[in-house]
Amino acid sequence: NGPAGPHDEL
Amino acid sequence: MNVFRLAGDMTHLLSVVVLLLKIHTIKSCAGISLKTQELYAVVFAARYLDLFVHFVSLYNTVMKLVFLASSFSIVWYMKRHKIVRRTYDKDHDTFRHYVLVLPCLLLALLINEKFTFREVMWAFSIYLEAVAIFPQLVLLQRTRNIDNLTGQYVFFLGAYRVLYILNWIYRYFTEPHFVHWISWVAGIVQTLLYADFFYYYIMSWKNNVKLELPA
Repeated sequence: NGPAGPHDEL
Repeated sequence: MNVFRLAGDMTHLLSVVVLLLKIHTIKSCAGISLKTQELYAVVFAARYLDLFVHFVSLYNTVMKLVFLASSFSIVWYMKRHKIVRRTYDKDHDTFRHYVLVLPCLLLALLINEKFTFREVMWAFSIYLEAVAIFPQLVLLQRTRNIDNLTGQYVFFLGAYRVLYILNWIYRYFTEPHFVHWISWVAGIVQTLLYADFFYYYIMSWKNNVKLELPA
């Protein structure tokens, strides 16, 4: 599921 | 994507657009801290390293490119443009911003989601963004003259942070396991930095007087 953390945010 | 986050991204975009317009149209950066703009350029460069390797959405990629382009062009204008650079108030913009960079880097090495180069740089960008406004607020206190474009710039930046906190609250209640202390703590610290500016900005707007920050 991709890297940790809310990296879908800017 | 929720409405708070979209509104937050839009006010963030608005803050840089207001700033670019101010610099581009009146060819002046009076009242703007170059240090803060340089810190923001570093924040985006450090945070968007995954720009080409981790595709989230078209929106995400476009916004990253816009933020990178705008922050670096603002720095370019203030440092290189023959007319704008003369309006830069370097005597008052003396906050030693490297004092902010090093602790953020050390903190990122200690507290991060994963000890990888990209995650450490991401945490570094989160911590640095939290304090990036500091030189700008110091400059405003020093020069005390806040033209309304600069005031609007800081106001929109603060609004974007408040909206992001609302976004995190919304995501916490709607998405399982959405817990990210690094962003939350840094984001709350960052928003608190704007609190007093907000207070004086709204008071001056309400009493219809020129915005004055206490010395």
